[in-house]
Amino acid sequence: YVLTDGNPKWERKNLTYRIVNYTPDMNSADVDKAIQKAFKVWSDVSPLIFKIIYDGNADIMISFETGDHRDNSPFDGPDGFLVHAFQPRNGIGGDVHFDEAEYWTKGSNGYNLFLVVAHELGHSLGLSHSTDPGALMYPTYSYTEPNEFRLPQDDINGIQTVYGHSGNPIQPTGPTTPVTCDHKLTFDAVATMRGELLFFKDRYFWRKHPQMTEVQLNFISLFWPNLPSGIQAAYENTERDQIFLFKENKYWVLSGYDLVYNHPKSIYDLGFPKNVKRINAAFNDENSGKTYFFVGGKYWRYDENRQSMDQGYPKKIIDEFRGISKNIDAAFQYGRYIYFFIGTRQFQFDPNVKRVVSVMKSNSWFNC
Amino acid sequence: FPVAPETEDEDKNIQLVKTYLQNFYKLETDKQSRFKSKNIKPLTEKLKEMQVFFGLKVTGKPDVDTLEVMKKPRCGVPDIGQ
Repeated sequence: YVLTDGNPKWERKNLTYRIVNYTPDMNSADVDKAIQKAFKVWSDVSPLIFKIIYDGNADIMISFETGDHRDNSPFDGPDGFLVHAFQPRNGIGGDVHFDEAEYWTKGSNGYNLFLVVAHELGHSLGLSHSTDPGALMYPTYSYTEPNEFRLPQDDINGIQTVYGHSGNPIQPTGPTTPVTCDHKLTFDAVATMRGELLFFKDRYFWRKHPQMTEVQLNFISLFWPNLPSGIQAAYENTERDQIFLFKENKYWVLSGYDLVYNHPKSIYDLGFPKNVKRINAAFNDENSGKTYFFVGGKYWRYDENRQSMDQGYPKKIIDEFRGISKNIDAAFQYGRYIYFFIGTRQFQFDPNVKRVVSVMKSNSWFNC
Repeated sequence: FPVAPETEDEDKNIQLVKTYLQNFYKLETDKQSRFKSKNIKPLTEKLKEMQVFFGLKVTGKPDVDTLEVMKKPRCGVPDIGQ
């Protein structure tokens, strides 16, 4: 996090805000709700208390403006920069101006008003932009499902440096951004996709081309805004050019950047018994057209051609994949090997000799 | 001659880079730099500051990754200084 030059801050803990005008893009009740929710993001983790007033001068005046709106920082039309806010001070200090030329929404289309307000209030309270790509105070816009939003730890650290902790006996914590070359890195799921590798963790995924050195860390929502974070298993059916992503007892199907179905499907459609609540890992064996699903210490085998589970399953993982214990985090097939991820370790399994031939760090693909 | 597309793109990119750095990294505009003190950080230095901030490869050149970040919608508050 970065504190604003000169460390400006509000000396009072009780601050007022006023919504001076409304965008025609949303109904005003949704605007009120988004802004109220954004203030709560910061009051939950600090001693600050925010109160709305409906006329006169508030500490934080929120308005929608177009083009040159006489504050020496004219807006630039659709996209580009969306909004700006002023650091704590009397007068224009603390105020937030939205560019009315943008399309403001309460969903994933256009720009989500709640997320942008929450970011701007960080400036109104004395924070500058953070260099942490997962932080709310990162300069570029990225969508997160508002109901899944949790203020990242970097931002909590920043605001508490300025104003101290909240009175809350249990200090709230937030998600931290994974570090690509952290030797303790673990993954939620791994899958191939059109020759690349996708490594999923929390609300992020790394995209790696086996022949390239760079690896890109992205938000899942950047490519697939309607996918949840915390994907638990994933595999690619290369024949059908589809990726299957699993979370709890649901799964989503991607074809490249598109969601094949608008809504998740149920894993029970694949033939799992009702006592299976989630899948730990999955991989598709291109040679046989069979997909292996790992749940606890057992695995199922699914026939992609017949589109049904093979008989006689589940079986014990250890019986077929010697050296691979239970609670696998992720798995994928690449070339002749199957790669199993368990915590910070990755097991290269050779199905021809039916044993583990090498053990590496989970993030060994990232050329750290 | 009609401007070759890549030259046109190049001019557009240079303009994008200058505007971005003026808005967010306090690059002085041509007008300002004529009068300001000598410690003008040339565009390359400012570009490197931006690349460091976003964790990009620090080349001082408007490479593809850098231009991609510059085209992303963002907050209008500067990244360096207020």
